[in-house]
Amino acid sequence: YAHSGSVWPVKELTWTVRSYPQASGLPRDQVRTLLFYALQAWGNASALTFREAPGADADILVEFSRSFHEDGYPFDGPGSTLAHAFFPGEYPISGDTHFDDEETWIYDPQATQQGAGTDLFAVAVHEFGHALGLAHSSTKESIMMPYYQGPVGPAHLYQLPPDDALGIQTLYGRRQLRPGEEPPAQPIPTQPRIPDLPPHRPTWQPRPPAPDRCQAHFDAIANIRGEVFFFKKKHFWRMQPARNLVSLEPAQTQRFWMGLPLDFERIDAVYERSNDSKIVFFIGKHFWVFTDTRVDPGSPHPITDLGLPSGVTVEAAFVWGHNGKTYFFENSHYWRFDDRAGNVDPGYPRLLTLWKGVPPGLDDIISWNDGSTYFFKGTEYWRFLGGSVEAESGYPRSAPQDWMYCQGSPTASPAPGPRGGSGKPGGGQCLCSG
Amino acid sequence: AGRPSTQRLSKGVDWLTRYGYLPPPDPMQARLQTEEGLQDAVRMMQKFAGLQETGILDDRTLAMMDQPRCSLPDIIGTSELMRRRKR
Repeated sequence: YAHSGSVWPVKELTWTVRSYPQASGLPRDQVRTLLFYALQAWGNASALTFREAPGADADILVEFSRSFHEDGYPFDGPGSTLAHAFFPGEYPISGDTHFDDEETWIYDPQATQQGAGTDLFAVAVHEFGHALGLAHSSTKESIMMPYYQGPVGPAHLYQLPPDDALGIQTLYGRRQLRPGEEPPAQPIPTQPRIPDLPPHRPTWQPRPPAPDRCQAHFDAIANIRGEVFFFKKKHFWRMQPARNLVSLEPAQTQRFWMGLPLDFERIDAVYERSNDSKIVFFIGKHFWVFTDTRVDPGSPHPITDLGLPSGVTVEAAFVWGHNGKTYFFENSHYWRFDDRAGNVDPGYPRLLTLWKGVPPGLDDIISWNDGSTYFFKGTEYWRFLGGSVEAESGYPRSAPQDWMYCQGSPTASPAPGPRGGSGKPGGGQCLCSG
Repeated sequence: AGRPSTQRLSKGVDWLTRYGYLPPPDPMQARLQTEEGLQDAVRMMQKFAGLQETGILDDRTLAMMDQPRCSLPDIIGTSELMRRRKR
């Protein structure tokens, strides 16, 4: 078992149901009964007692909610995340337990309706474990395993697995045994499986003036390890896979990528190599190779080392997910490069016009996690679906609006939309609050 | 060879971050996930889920990431998640 690090200071806790499932066939009384037995499972194994007490002051408030429900942890519709609960504490929300109302909640103790829905009792026992101070367990037999494992049998007969019983007992003590009652068997503790915490964060320091993200005109854009990096002058913005901007404020490129020349003014292109995951920066007639955020010995290299003609400046570079090849662009020409072979494919350069619908002089190109390819220039971008070489209709669209959380004028305030996941531009939520 | 596709990688990083196997990005500290860090996170996730610990975002690992589950992270301590919130 694993503890969350917080615990209720009392052993008699109150609970109430604030809202019931809308679409489920479970009657309200049955929902309350299942929740009662789910709490009782923890009470049977410990000194805790539970009392249903209608009203907002109850320690454990149960809700069935959809999507955004004002706790900062939105639900995601059917499947995936099912429920969550807040650990014990002094905050009003501590102990509250929320179920995704877009799930089909059922009570199926004999597991006869596989695929028909999610067993409310099994999930409730798990979530109440959090509400009482337990964290997720990697023990397969534990009810605190994070993955839904189906029904756990009749609610009124349910007993916690030994690991979970011991976990709750170490927080609140054992229940007083009735005369003649046998104490439960004790499990053998296993080695905890918890990694080291990340290193301490550095203190904040003032930043020099930074470019305006809403003006776009990025120098380079790259998909690196599933995140998109937008480079402009000596700064960059970073977008997570779920389309969240890590911050509205850009970071300083040189404080992140150690080894770029101190006097560079802008980066022409960046891409992550498909064969070894190294990251390549193009500046002028040279390129720098990075392992993660540190430059490799021997950098920079002349661009001619790639087999490109002397005098070429790589303005855009990306790996096309359709064939795994790397493409280098300069103005109205492009080259196809094989990172594994380390040379330009025969028959190149070719004219940019083969990529229908985009102008010459691109800022940069990325393959995104929706399988599409995005071409950027100035304040606009074009989308190429899958392996298509023709821009999708309806493009170009505004890069500041769809990627940088800018609306209207180039310097307008951001208006984050709903959290991403659709893979379509315009979705997502900025991590920065203001 | 063996490198996961962009889609797999994006999905994997997103999932691993959401459930505490990778630290969330900090606007005040620029840090890129290293290849080794990603592999370690995948390995930890596989260990937690009872899968073979390969460190690779293989089909079984991605399928496990698609399983219905609790939305609390598996590894707590990287954030104050589910602790400091106002009702």
